[in-house]
Amino acid sequence: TVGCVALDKNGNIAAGTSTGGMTNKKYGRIGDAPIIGSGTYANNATCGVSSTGHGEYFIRAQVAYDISALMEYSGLTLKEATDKVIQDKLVKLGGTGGVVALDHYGNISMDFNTPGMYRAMMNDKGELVVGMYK
Amino acid sequence: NEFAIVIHGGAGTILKENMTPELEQEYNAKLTEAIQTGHEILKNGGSSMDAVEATIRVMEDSPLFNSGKGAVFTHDGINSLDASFMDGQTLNAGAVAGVTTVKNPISLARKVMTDSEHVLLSGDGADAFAKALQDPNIEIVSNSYFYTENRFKSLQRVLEREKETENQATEENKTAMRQLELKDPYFKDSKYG
Repeated sequence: TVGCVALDKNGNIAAGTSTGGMTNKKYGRIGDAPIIGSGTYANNATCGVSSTGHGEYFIRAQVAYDISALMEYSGLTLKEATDKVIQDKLVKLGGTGGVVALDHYGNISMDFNTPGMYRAMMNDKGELVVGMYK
Repeated sequence: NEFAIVIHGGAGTILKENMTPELEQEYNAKLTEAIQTGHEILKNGGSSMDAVEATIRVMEDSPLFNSGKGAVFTHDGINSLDASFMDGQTLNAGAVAGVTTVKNPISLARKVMTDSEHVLLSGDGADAFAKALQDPNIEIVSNSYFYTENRFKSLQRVLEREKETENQATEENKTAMRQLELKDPYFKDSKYG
């Protein structure tokens, strides 16, 4: 699964996710990637999120929206919200994977509970970070 | 940050010891190319939506990632793609599930958001919507476009494992197989979206 979240100079956040799903899927199985609020979410007031992982758990945990809701209703920072959902809530459910997320200040979080997640980020200074493993 | 961008190219039980330096370099280069595509748009004052779409298209066109050209196979031996798109300014959203003939599903998801009154279109209907758009940005391809040998072999391995499990008639053996699957990073990764 691939995904991207961006903040532009006008303060607008957008998020997108695209996937082939899981190998050997049957019966028209659909994961979290096309479910708004599960795999993908964006709200200028809070953050944008794109997810990758075992989709059934991301649907049950409403991962992407939950991160935004924790920021909106509980006042958590982006890092606190992604940590709570990925390292606590999702782990308790037995779900594995991660998210990339970005808030309206341009803060970035790349949070995952698996050994690896291919990822990259760039800021307005052109600084590039590419990561593959924990 | 005045502007910023972040991407992912999949997650799983990815272990460094299972990766060759050459393949790692390929992933690194493609992730860099993808994010620089979106960064350039943002730097020049473009919208976050244009940046997200263009960035994801780079990864969809690469066989390295499980989306677009590198998508995994279904049980029936075809490729079935899902994508979603959301605009944080308006909270508008669009998504497609189970499309089989659209080269870049992320662009179709954005079109569902902007050119339909719906949020999520699925299966044949989503493919039909794509065709009806007659938009050069929404390229229609044969499902065979998505074929990659590695992904096809992955399906064969999973199917073989499934057959082995079925052949082990006793509950005891089934449990043992399930335990084995839990320890097998390859098999675990087949469950990732």
